[in-house]
Amino acid sequence: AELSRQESSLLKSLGLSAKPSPKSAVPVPPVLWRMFQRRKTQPRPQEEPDSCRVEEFNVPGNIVRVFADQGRFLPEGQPRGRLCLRKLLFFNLSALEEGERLTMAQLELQFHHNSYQPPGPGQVLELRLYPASPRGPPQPGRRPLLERSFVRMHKSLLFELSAALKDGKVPGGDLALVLEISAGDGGSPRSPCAGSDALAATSLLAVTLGRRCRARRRR
Amino acid sequence: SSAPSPAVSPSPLCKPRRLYISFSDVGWENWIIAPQGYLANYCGGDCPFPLAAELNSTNHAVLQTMVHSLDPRGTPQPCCVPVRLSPISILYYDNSDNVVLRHYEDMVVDECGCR
Repeated sequence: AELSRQESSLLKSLGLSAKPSPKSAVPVPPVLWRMFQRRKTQPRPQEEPDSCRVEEFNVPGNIVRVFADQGRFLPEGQPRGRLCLRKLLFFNLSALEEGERLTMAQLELQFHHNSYQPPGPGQVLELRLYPASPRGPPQPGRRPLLERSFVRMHKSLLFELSAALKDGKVPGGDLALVLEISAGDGGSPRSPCAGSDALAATSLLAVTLGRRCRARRRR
Repeated sequence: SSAPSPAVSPSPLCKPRRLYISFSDVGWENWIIAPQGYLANYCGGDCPFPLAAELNSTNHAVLQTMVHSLDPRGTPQPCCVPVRLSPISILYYDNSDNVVLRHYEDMVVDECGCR
């Protein structure tokens, strides 16, 4: 009992309410592994680095998480027109501890293969991101959180959500969005959606400022 | 685990001493991905009169050692404490199986001093 009391007080000082008991050992996202290695190998400067700042993104923060998308593909609905893909993105953010402040959120779309095809007409795609409403797909005319044209050339694409989410005041619970990818202008009539079907995975990288860092910054 | 007792007698003066924290020793290896342990160190040793310059001490500590040498029972020696620490980063799984990278400040003792 004494040991577990000591353990829980140590966990609390590490900002954890209880000892995590992971169900499965998911692979470590490369971006986190690179950040960890960089900190481990960088020479210890005389001046202590600000451990309440994530230099890689130049934002305040001391906790970086990658949330896997738990959503599913939605029917494109009729008429299909230029809409290629509609997907519900669902991120369980319940892991955010009380008092953590979100300082950056980045959505990553990973595609199956790394193709450096020259951007042919069919390649230009448009991405729209809507807040998911319990009443299903976004109503027409509803303003998207994010709207981008992109050429699918790389294995993964990153989209900044920070500004959009700050208004949304991400609840500690979860984050649900609807992702729509449609054929851009000038797409080839034969295969307007070429390349959109290669979407392999989506994940959300979130940087937060823990309570201890926030208190320190106030001081 | 601290350093095994060295052949030569350890310096009695205040300085960082080796302390290795092994997460697997405390059964945390199933949720901490990396590191599996790290050198935390601690400060140990005396702050005797006259306080040598390398003991990184304050004027007050110099004064206190003088008073202590005149009146050992009345005033204790200054304490040997960390004066410079550095952070570490820990990669771990949280309860929702997300991978978390977290930076913790003041986790490694780099320098000790008399205070």
